[in-house]
Amino acid sequence: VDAKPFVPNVHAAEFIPTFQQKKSSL
Amino acid sequence: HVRGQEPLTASMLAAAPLKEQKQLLGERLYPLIQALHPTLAGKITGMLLEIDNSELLHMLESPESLHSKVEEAVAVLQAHQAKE
Repeated sequence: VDAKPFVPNVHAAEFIPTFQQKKSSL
Repeated sequence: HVRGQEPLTASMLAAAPLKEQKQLLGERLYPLIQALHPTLAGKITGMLLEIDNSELLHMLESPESLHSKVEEAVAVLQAHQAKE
């Protein structure tokens, strides 16, 4: 009930999953 | 749940260092969001990761609440991109 309302932030950093991080570092 | 991934529990999350908690949550959210929006998955996951961890854990267990948050984020992102 006390959860903050979700206000999507378009400037949020893009999430990069671990398997893609490894692929790009190879 | 995603095949090959064990469910993420609150105690597992609490045991992880703060910095890694968002990565742990993201690793589980990403494939679920990718199934809905393949091209926006990374950005939408990043936007949702700003939500409180306890709520994110709940969303992993509740597809309806995850979908509604995803669609909300997509709508805001697309409106922003249309403005630019």
